[in-house]
Amino acid sequence: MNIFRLAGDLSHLAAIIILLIKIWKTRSCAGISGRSQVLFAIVFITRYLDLFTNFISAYNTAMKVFFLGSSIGTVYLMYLKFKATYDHNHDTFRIEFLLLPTALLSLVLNHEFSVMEILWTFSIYLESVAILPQLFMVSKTGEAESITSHYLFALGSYRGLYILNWIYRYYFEGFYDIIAIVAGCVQTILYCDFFYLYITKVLKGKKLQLPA
Amino acid sequence: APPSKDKDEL
Repeated sequence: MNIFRLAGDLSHLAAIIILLIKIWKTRSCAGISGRSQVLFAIVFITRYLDLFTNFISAYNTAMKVFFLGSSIGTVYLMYLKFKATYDHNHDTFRIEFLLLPTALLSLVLNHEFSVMEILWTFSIYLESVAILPQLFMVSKTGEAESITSHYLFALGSYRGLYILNWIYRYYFEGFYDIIAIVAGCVQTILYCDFFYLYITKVLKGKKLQLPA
Repeated sequence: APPSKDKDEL
């Protein structure tokens, strides 16, 4: 464990908590893409199948349980409890265009052709594009509530901090995982224009407005 | 070094 990975995990934890607070307090999931949340739930389910078979540490297990529970819980809140506030009209990104290519790629490009390894690889590839429906929805609505933009900033920062973690591990531990690194870079790059808007607008107290 | 098998990252 290193400071970058810890900061990344805490940023990820913060993002999920911010999202749950937003939905619970406003009792609405307006502006949130349910499709992205479904993809995140798939990412965690396919990545944490070893939850009971491969114990790493109490921290690792606790975080996996939280991520699994919160992502499934968020899908429940969006599609069942606060279904009436879910914005179907703007959440239209075709997620099959994300699921199929990442599934095929994980069958072709992986470290080992085994069920667990392919599911892990699929989860890594899917996570790198899972935010697209959400970013697409923000571009379609043209704006986002400030709490939603804080959620996106924390979520985008988490994998950016993981990149620093991978640089640290390469130089100090001689460890690297090219699949996680390439996917992590793609994932972080997808947030770049949002990061620019967040830093230039939201941090100055303005609402996040995309140029129409 | 090739990636280690034990996935210790979240």
